[in-house]
Amino acid sequence: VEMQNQLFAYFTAT
Amino acid sequence: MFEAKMLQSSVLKKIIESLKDLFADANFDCSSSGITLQDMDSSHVALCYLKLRSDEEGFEDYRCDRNITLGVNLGLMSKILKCAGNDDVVTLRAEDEPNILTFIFDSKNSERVSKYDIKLMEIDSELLGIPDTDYSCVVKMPSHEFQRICSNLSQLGDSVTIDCHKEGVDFKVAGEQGSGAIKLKQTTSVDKEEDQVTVQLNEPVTQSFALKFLCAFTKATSLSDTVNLSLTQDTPVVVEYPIAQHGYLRFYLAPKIEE
Repeated sequence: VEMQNQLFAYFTAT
Repeated sequence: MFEAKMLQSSVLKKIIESLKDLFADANFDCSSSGITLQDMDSSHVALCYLKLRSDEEGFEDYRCDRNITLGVNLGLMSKILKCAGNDDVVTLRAEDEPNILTFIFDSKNSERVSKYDIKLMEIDSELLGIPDTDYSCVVKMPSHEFQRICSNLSQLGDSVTIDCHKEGVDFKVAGEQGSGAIKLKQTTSVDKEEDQVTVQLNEPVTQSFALKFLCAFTKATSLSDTVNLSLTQDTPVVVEYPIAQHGYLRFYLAPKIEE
């Protein structure tokens, strides 16, 4: 199954 | 006082047109070094990052006495910019603690000057730290070619698999009703640099992305003859449109993952 990750999984909030 | 005089209002028009459907409201962060804008779409899957440098030739005048943030509804800004002629010079102006952003459009022959004020908004946006990284693969291709690929493949499925290898780059879609594949080879014999496809490869990458977002990014096609796709396995792709005499517009898109 393909899932869509969010950007938070790769970049941190500043 | 903030005042930025852009020689071509068409550039600003194209930027806003390419953003307004995915990103409703956005903060323009203005400093002496230029204007930046970072915004995420409502599903937190896609991000745009705009950089317009104050020392580039696209600005005739640029002044920013202190750092300010201009929160703007992009749909409204698009409507205002439609009031400008493509050849108009546009000046953006705001006070140091602004409630209002002023647009001044000067026609080329200076016979018509129009002025519009819009109310600014308080926008709580989550800024993300994006590290400077070396990507495994950077593909440079004509922007209209990338637009055509995304448009063609979106007819058959929701996601595209981008496969970068040493011969070139493959774009593949597999839907319930059919599948499609477009192979681009590196070009060496093309005269014009903007028509070339080049692949800088450190490591091969195969990654899937939602076509809905890639198609939305290609609304920026008219900003640039070329587009750069930067990929690393299991990280967001960067879709970059250089903006001549100004800077660039980048889009980041999180990859699809197998569960």
